Amino acid sequence: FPVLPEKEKEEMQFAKKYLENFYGFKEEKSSLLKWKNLNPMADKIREMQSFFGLEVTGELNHKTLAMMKQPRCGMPDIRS
Amino acid sequence: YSTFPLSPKWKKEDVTYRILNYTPDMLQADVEEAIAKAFQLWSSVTPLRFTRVYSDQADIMISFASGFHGDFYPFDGPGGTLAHAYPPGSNIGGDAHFDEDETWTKFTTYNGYNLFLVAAHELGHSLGLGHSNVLGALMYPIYMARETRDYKLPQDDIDGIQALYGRPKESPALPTKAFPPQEPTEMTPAETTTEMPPREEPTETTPSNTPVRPQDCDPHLNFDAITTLRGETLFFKGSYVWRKSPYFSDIEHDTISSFWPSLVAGFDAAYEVDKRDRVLFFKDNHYWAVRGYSIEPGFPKPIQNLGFPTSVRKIDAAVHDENTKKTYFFVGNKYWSFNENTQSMERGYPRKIAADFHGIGHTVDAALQKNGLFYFFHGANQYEVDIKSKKLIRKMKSNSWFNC
Repeated sequence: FPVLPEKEKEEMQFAKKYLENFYGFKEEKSSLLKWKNLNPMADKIREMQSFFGLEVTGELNHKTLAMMKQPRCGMPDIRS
Repeated sequence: YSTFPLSPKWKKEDVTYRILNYTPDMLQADVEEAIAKAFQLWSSVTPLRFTRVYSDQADIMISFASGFHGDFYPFDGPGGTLAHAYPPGSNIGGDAHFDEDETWTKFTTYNGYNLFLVAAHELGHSLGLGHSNVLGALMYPIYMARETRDYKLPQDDIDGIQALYGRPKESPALPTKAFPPQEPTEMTPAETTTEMPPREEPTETTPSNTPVRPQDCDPHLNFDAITTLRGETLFFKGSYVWRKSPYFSDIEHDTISSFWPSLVAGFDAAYEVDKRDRVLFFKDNHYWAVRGYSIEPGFPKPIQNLGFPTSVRKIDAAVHDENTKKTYFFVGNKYWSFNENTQSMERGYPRKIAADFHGIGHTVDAALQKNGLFYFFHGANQYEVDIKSKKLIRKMKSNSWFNC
């Protein structure tokens, strides 16, 4: 569903936490590393979309967000 | 299926488990039964045997906790993460933790998470399985309410657990043994919970008889309920949703469970109070409030909370008038007016539909307000009404919204 404007940032925060918990996402701290991989979060979103058989876009679209909001097990989806 | 890195597993066939405490949501006997049944699922396809112990350290320690609970993975309140468990190993290895902030139940209805299903999944981790990306597998990470009577372990999970432990030796594995019942040494006395009266289980349609989605332009197409949602319009029939959005041109085909997995199919009515970004769904004599994908806590509630007499067991349709802040509820040949500001039914209702909505001489299946006009659906037809003049403007096919 369309995201109410003020919720956009909130959703991004939620998605980051989800990817940290279940896909081993780590936000690059150093700017050099950040420069190297422009959007590490997009890679993790792709990994999650591929796991759940969603269209792999690397974008936080509504279906991806909806999947993240489903009640689930607390263990990671990737071997870590 | 998947296993953990290096595929940790129990190096023995006799594995012990201990229930450390209980959830107040369920009878203790129901908790014990759910967990024993979950172990039975795995012992029936492997050489493993599970024995319950009541004191000291067991291989698999089972507990209910909320928030921070002594490991590095705090729980997150209602929804989200339901439980977690650790791969085979010493100490915390094998242990399973369940989030007490969830509502646990032995049923597979919409008010709570079925403990047997979640425990069976978590014990898969306790035995060494990781998550599966096979939709429908028990080890799929997302909770999916399903029929639990005669629940059969999906093949993907059997393949995974037998890759670790092989097949059962003799005929179907011995039932889960328990030491002769003795007074367990410690119990966190959970307040006695009055078990929910068993609601009639929603008849789960098994895949074989799941009704097929009607064609968009089927001239006989009719709807159970219709509502707007954040500028879009959702049409409901059975478990199916037709989604019409100003943000994309074609009609999107979804299912109720893809948006709200814990809601059952077959709504009677739905309406949006868009100033509150809130949609209410009605089924039989209960209703739910959702905000986007999230179901508000504390639902479902009985429709009598809105002011209906107990003689009303279900409603046919509902629609909110953004201009007057009134919501109209249609039941049989009558309708009620509910004041969203005061949250109460208006005096002088119910009134006859035909008396106030000229041209609407029958029951209403679904109702919608769009662009200031009202649409009342009855079977395969809809009636466009100007609510101010209460005049019928035109009659159309119910699916005229689908660009047929």
